[in-house]
Amino acid sequence: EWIKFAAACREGEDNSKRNPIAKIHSDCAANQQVTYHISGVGIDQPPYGIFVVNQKTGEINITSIVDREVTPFFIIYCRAVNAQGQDLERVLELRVRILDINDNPPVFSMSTFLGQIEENSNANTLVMRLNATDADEPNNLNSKIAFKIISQEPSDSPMFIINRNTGEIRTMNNFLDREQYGQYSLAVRGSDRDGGADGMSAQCECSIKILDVNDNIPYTELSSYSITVKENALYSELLKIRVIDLDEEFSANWIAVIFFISGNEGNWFAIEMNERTNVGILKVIKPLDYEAVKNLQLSIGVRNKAEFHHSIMSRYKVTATAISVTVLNVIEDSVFRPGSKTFIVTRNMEQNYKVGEFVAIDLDTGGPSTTVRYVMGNNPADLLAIDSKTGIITLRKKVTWDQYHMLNGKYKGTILSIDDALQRTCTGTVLVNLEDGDWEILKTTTIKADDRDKPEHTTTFSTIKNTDDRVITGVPLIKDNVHFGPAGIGLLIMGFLVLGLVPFLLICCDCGGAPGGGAGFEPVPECSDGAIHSWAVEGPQPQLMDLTQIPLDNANVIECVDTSGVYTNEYCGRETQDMGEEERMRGFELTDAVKTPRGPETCQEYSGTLRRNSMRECREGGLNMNFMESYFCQKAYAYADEEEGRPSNDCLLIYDIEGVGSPAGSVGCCSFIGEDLDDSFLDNLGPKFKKLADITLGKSVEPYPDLDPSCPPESTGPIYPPQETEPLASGCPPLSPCYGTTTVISESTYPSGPGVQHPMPIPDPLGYGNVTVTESYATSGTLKPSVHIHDNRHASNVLVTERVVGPISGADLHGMLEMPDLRDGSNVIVTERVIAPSSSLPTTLTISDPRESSNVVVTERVIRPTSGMMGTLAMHP
Amino acid sequence: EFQIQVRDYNTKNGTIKWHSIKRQKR
Repeated sequence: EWIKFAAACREGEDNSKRNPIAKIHSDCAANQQVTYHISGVGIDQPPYGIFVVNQKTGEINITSIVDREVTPFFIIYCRAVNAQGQDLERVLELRVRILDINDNPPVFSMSTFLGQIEENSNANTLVMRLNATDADEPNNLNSKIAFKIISQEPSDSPMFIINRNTGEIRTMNNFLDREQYGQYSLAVRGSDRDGGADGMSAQCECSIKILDVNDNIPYTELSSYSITVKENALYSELLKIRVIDLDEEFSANWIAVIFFISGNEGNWFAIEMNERTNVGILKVIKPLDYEAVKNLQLSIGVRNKAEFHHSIMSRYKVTATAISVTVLNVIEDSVFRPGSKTFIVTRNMEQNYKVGEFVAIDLDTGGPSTTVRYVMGNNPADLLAIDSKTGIITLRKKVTWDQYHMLNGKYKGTILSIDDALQRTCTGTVLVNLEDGDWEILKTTTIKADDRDKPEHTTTFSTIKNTDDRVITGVPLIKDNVHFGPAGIGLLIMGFLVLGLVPFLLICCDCGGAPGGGAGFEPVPECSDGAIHSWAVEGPQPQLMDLTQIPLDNANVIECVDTSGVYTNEYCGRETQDMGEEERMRGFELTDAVKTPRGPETCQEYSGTLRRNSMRECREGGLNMNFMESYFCQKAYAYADEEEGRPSNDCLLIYDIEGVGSPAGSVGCCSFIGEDLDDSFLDNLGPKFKKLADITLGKSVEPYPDLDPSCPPESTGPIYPPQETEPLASGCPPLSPCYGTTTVISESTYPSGPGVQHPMPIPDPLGYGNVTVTESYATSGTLKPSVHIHDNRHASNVLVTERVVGPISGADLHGMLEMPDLRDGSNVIVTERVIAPSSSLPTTLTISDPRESSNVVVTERVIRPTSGMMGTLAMHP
Repeated sequence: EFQIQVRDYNTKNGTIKWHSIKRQKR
């Protein structure tokens, strides 16, 4: 990140006494006349004229009082032009930051906050949160609000506490009792400068309602009641039972439920609650019988409609309230009990035949009544007669067929018992079943109709003979009966045959379709998308290969890796396009050294940087995109709170140009933050830094050209599993025996300067497959980077790691490295380049604390192992 | 070279001090 120190002005003050606040100067002024111009917000954009420049001297003055809350900062664009108005220099930017003063008090979002909390809540229960803002600079003491409860009403004892930082109001104890105080009012003050004496304050009110819980047990107004009821009587309001409850009126915590504990086994009584008065009304819903029950004891209990609060649940015990009930005897009527009686009458019963007896019962004595007389009430067909004294029922006359037919075999009449003394009447129902066994059906004859047009319509007559030897004919029993002719019968038979044939045909039909048998329903296999066959027609599904199992001496190793979609490298002409001269030389030498007779097009589809188009390729290729997205998200989050909230531009580069010896598919990340468009600093960067910077700054990066066929492409290095980068951290780069002539060059840059923040945790990239991620986020100032941090899993302050693997010829590299000719040897040279704030170049690579300086130097370390080292290279700084 | 200098308000002895703006790599 490249930043510029900004000039600062204080808001609300006359800063003119500090003029000039800045000066600009061009060296071109030495030999020609230079005119300085400034532009931007506050100059030629509203608010106009806050800054002016002396066009000859380049002195910039501030002319007005500024308000940070209106314009937190200004960017002054400075130009130097010659007499012809041509720019002599590239435009410079000067950020002028407006320093905040505490000129804004806190403002509560509401004048009165409303909250509520249940009584009996535990201590420290959150009640509400107050919200206030301060327009002064965020994250500044001027906008830091401290909350404080000034007063409480009722003020018996403080019941609430407030978090001075968050404004959260919580209960102080668990003694809140709605039955004592149903509401509290608080006065709260918010003061900026964290409540300091020099802060500005505002005040608000909080109204806290105490919510009811069912923490009071109801009870009846009286502990016992005594009532008297008459037998055989119903009562709709026999007794009122008032219930007392201290909980909130009309709530379920207050409304009582009265229930019977005992005594109401006959279900004579019921209690109905009046929920507005909390009074239970005792009713008699089933008459009591004095002769059966003369006294009884009801026992009732009471609870609430709502469950009891857990704080009193254990204290609740059912308390019985006794109701003594006395049943009074009344003189009762004579009644038919049961109220109806059924008799059987047959055709053989003669006149005055005694059908049965139906007498009324005296309820007081339980025996037949002696005070009533009986008369027939409803008497269909005048069939029966009753003896007025004894209640004996007789046949008035022999039942005829006509009577039987008229009554349809059933007789239903009534008799009355009349008590002339009491002038009361009781009615009993008499039912008589007229059994038809004596009425014999003599003959049933079917007579065909003579209508030839409707041969199937016939009329059936029955001939009935009764015991009078009368023959009754012509009684139509069935009319328009359906008749089937031979043709109809034939059709019916055909129909049944067809119906029987259908299931047989269904069994024989092969609906599933024989294999290869053409059309038919094709069963959809489970766990599939129906007819989608991804790989069936296009060949086998690509298999992700375990790179660790790839034989290193296999000439097709690259094809294997490419198939798996891991980013492998070629190290021919591609990187040389962006390399400096030295690197280019190095690259060519590498090419010569590690070349293999493999086609140059093998790796092209994975070359270049991981931009949008290549992201798609990654998906297709098999790079773990979930990891990529997670990585970027966390990376962005790590920068989100960066100082001054500047946007960050992240770039992820897939190091397919790394070359032999690197873990397959290394990934680098680089972030440039800021608006500095002066990219001359790129000149000092290595090619990989430069490429990263170009990508980050949105510049188009030329794709790597195809390899020159005349340049025999080399094979990439051995494919290492990611964990094999670990030996590199200890100075032991993994090498393949078959690529013994290898040079490993690593670059590491460490951030320096103020304002770095704590690193965000980044998941171990090595757990995601063949991808090595080099972290790039800034680190906290307490972290002292060590050049030994090459373990990518732990390197939290490495920006970019470059590794070039290959033989190098020539004696001088960068003028610093003495490189032996490795083309035919097996020596390995590890070069680390460390950008660190140090003016010297310690050979021991002990880097001073980068926080202390803003200078950046590049340190290169050359580690030359002994010759003949293969594979297990041990390097020591 | 095209450079900007800004005033340092925090000098102890009251003298005006000018800082050239530098880019700094963090």
